[in-house]
Amino acid sequence: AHSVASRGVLRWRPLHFLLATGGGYATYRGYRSHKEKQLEEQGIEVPPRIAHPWEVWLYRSLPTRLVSRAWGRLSRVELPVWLRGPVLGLYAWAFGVDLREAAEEDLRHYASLSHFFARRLKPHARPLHAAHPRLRLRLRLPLVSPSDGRILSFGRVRNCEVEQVKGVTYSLEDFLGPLPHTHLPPRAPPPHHHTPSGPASSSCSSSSSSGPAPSASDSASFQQRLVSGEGRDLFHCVIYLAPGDYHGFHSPTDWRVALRRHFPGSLMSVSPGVVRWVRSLFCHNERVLLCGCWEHGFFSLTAVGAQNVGSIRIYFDQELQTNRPGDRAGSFRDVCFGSEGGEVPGGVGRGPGGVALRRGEPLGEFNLG
Amino acid sequence: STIVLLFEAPAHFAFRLRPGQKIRFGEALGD
Repeated sequence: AHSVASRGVLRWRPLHFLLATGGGYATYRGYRSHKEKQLEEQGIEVPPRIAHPWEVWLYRSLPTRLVSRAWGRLSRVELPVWLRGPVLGLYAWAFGVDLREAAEEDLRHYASLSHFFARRLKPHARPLHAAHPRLRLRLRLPLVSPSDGRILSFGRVRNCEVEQVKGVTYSLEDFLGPLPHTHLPPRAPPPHHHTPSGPASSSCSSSSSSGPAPSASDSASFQQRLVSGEGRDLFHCVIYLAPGDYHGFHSPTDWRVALRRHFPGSLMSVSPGVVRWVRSLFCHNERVLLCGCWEHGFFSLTAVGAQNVGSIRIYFDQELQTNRPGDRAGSFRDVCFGSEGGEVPGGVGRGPGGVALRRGEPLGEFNLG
Repeated sequence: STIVLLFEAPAHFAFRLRPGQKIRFGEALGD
């Protein structure tokens, strides 16, 4: 090889090799995409191409958490006033931010990109859906969307498998982790919000690692444990928040949070393309699970972090810290609420059944980094 | 970022959604 290289006929040139392989791969992807479009035009459903385990391993081995934290620090750098308009305006234009609904429309008000990302909405920009006034007494109020975004998937949970998009599923048990009986809601009445004030609620903290994969019968019983009885079912809904969307999230119904569980994890992109490509993506990524009960039984809301948005804040839980350097993927940390009465500033009541949240009440937010 | 809701409801619970649709905070998901 040395002698060949010295003749200059076939020299090892990394750049040429990268260009050739990269170009070949791009051509292959283009060809696949073209074929898929053709099949879709003919009405043939194309199954999503799922990443191989080695591709997921490779993606997960990238230092996404480190990059996310670096991006977070960069986004918090205070911009000079004269630069805020062009920089934030470019971001708003690129991601379709509607500045008219922001509480502060003047871009010079936002000191950094991070500040702009966490912008608030005007007070009446998002009216809560209500039943028709004449029917309100007879109908229960509907479940509302907790955030702005795009609906990726929704429906019934079957065989302990949840769809992240059509045809791509993840395990309910891997996503929630083991739930002890004490954290599963008993058949409780609808939450009351006027809880008596008293000492702050106690918290129980524990860490655990994922155990061995559950068997089919274990999985079935796991789902059955979440459902209280006859005539009830388990449902799910996935909402994707694009970079330009308002990144606060609110309570979708009246409920009580009994448990907060933080799963440190990867920070892979959760864009619809990647969600279609990586199976169990939501089980790999950093996330914060809130679970408790509503009037129909079990209820949970999970905020899943993403590549640039690894920080999750829950307003009633000041202890929560996400995307920290020392956190170990595959473990989780619990805080349970509600063994004692208490009151948290902002109107969120902590009572014997957990933290009571009203429908539409601000619950938390995603932040850059 | 993504929000995942998982909940128990009566078997006749119905979503008022289409896959891929845009939604805003406060709009009905289902009842």
